[in-house]
Amino acid sequence: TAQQSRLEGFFKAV
Amino acid sequence: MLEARLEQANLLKKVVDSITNLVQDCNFDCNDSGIALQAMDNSHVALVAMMLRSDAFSPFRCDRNIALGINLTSLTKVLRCAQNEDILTLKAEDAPDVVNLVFESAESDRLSEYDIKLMDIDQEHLGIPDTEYAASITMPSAEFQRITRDLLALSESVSIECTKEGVKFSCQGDIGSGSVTLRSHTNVDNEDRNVSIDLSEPVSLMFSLKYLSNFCKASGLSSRVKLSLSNEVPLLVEYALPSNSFLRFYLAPKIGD
Repeated sequence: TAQQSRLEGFFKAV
Repeated sequence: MLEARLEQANLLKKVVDSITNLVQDCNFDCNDSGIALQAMDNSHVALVAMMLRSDAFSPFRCDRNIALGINLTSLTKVLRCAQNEDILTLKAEDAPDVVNLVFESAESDRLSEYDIKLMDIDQEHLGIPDTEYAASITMPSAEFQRITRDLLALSESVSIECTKEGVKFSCQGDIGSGSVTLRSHTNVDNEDRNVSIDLSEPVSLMFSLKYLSNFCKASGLSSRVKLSLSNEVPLLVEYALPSNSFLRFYLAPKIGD
């Protein structure tokens, strides 16, 4: 099954 | 201080109803451009970004930056005390302990007033880069809601595949599989029913249907929804609100097999 990624991998914390 | 008057309480009621399943506590960031909110769900898979521009209010006054940390369950309880057509005014001091909500009936002399205690919320803020998406689909929000609901009956995940042929939502589950394909479509009688697909390159991504179905709670806010996709970046699901305001949801894709 596909693994759920998280937003931090795409967006930077500011 | 903040003073923001909405012609219809219904708008805020619907916005809050649309996000309470994803977010429990969040800061409403108020400044002279309007009221903004950004919050992630607990598992950091989905992000809500709302902007209610000052033009959506009449009048709108906010002299300095004020963060209103609000528990959405509490806000929902208070907003239930407003009739949909009531005029709603939000008020807060510069360093507030409470936010004050006033509901006025346009037809009678009823005036209701509630205070909600504020919280200190230390919220992680994410920077969302401006993205040129490979594919954008604008479609009736009710249609997107129906597709999401139908496929959720079969599976936890949906594959969204956008090619020049159209956009295909497909899923595979224990009982079998299903798919819905939409093509660009112009309805001469009702442009709300149009499906428009802007594609610069083919995209195929997998998403959790549970989250998409949560986003679809916003369908009552707008007859149209815009899905923006690029390979290997979060999906953007956007509902337009009056006065150039918006409610956006971002959802991280599922990756790999």
